[in-house]
Amino acid sequence: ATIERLSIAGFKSFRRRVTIAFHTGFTAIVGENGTGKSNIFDALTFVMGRRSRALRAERVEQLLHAPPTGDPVEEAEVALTIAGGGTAWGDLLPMPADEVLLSRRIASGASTYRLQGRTCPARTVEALLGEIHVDPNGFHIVEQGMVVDVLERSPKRRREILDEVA
Amino acid sequence: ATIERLSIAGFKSFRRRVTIAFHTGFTAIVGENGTGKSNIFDALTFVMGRRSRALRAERVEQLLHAPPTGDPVEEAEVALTIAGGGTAWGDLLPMPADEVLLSRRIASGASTYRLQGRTCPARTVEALLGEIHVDPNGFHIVEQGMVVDVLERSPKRRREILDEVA
Amino acid sequence: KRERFFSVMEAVSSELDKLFRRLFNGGEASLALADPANIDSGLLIRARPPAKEPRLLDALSGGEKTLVAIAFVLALAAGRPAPFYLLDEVDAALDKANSERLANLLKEYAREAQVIVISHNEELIRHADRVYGVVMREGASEVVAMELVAHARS
Amino acid sequence: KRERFFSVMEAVSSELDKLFRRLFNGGEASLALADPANIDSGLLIRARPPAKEPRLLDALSGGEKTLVAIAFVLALAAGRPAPFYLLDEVDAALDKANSERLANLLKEYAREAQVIVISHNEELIRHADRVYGVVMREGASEVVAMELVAHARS
Ligand SMILES: Nc1ncnc2c1ncn2[C@@H]1O[C@H](COP(=O)(O)OP(=O)(O)OP(=O)(O)O)[C@@H](O)[C@H]1O
Ligand SMILES: Nc1ncnc2c1ncn2[C@@H]1O[C@H](COP(=O)(O)OP(=O)(O)OP(=O)(O)O)[C@@H](O)[C@H]1O
Ligand SMILES: [Mg+2]
Ligand SMILES: [Mg+2]
Repeated sequence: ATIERLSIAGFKSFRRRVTIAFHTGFTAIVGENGTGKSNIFDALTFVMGRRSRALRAERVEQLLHAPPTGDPVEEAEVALTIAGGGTAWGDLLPMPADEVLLSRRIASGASTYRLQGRTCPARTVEALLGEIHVDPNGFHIVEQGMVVDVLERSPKRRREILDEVA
Repeated sequence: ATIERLSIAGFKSFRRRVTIAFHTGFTAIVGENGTGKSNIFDALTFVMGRRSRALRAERVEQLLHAPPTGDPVEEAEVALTIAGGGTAWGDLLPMPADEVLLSRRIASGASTYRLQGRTCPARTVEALLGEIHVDPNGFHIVEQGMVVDVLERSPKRRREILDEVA
Repeated sequence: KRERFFSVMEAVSSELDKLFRRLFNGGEASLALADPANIDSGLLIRARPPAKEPRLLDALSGGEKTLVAIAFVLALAAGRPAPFYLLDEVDAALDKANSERLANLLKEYAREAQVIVISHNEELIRHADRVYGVVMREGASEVVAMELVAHARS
Repeated sequence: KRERFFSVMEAVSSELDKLFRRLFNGGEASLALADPANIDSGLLIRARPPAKEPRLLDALSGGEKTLVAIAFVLALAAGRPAPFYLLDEVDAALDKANSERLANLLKEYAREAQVIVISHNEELIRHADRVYGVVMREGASEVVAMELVAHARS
């Protein structure tokens, strides 16, 4: 499976909608301090189900874009297009498809998920991603400042990691 | 007060004696990964009284230089020359001096301190350094990977920091 | 079940060693159970850089620890391949030579999986297939597709 | 005793703001007691980068947090000056512009105190009065005094 496109609107430092195409291979994201690179990382893990605490926000409201002056926006949405899930997704999708649109929205203090545009529970998203070996808290996702964390965890915790991949 | 010279022998990655002159102003220490830069940092804090746990070693024996093949050395010594302690050091020195030689040695699993060449207890070193506002665990000493730690500590802990400088 | 675990541990351990040698230009690394008789005991990582004696993981330098951690994360693919790797400034502690080695390794992984890297490091960025620049204007982030220009100074 | 504390907090807070503005080219920072009525309550750090709304410290970027942390450490000198600063790779998360600003600030502090910095960052190293290079030969570290050479590319 591949990540095709990520679309971010009203989330953290993203005011107007921004769409990034990922394609296969090696993509680099660059820019000066404080411009929003890690916020893109957060958007990607957010739409995959990561909790706001892991996104440097104490409550989901803090994820709504707040301009330098004036009020925060009322709604935030992150949408992810994933291709090539193949037969793994058979039962989880409303109908067979090569491309899947997964989105997560925050409005009125609550977050809702949509799959192919239709509202769905968080566990459906979790199952879908599990089928393609994607875990928003997985080891293939390394947050800023956390790379050596896997060495500093207890040997017990590291032992569990092997179970997760076995 | 200023740090004049640091001399390292048998400590961590230092086999033969190495002496570094610091002088006033801005000194930079550079080199590739794993060459020994942070070990110089460790030597400086070690001679000032920092414990081995804070030096990436579980026991004091691990601070003894171990060559790639063969046995670890039997003894390690770090010596520090400090100038300009002035009258602050009046009572703590055997006789008045502009320059002080402070050294710490590890041998037979124990560490001993020397001041102007004479053995002294750890608390004498602590008092001497306290007079010139040096604390081996102080905020003016920032370990690799620890810079943002002061922001992540609890507000209570940070409040105590102010007490320490007040 | 037990056999499955040991076969995965063996595969990941041997992959870890391979990646370690590649990133360190030598040396060796492996995984081991703290108590080989107890399948639920902790997992130890042994890592010995070239021309150095084996030592506690903790005594390794900042850059060395970074390389071991990355090798471990990539080695897990031998147990279960990940479709993409999302790495935010994992190269902060690396010198030029190690950044270059990491970039080459990631480029290879990018043939099988998507590799998305956030970095300030020119070594890493040079190896990318595409680069997105992020800027902030009036408190709002914007993303620009960037051209990789070959520099006069290689 | 209580007055002494408040006067130190005020001095450090105002120094923190001064250093913050210098490192961020604007914005503001200050210290405050969590409960102004209780002298033993926790200490809060408020930091607002220029052209941004005030926000949790935790929502700041890696580089922004680094600058705030360094500003706080240097601001403590307003309470009690330290004779030297020993900084090991504190600039790992900083982009070029911020590294330059930090280097200029450290150069100023180096007039009053000794500043000893370990860094891989050319921006910082360029500003040093002297540079020591560390190499490893056969498992043993050696230190070489280095010449600061002016580069053709400034
Ligand atoms: N809800 C929000 N509304 C508006 N801006 C926000 C919000 N949450 C975070 N930000 C801003 O986003 C910026 C941080 O962005 P991010 O962490 O993505 O930076 P970065 O590009 O990764 O930088 P660095 O290189 O320093 O790590 C901060 O300046 C913060 O003020
Ligand atoms: N007791 C010891 N005997 C011999 N070598 C040791 C000892 N303790 C640590 N070392 C070696 O010192 C090296 C680490 O040195 P140090 O942490 O100073 O590196 P560094 O220059 O700071 O690198 P980096 O830029 O990656 O942070 C390690 O490779 C480690 O094997
Ligand atoms: Mg970041
Ligand atoms: Mg180091």
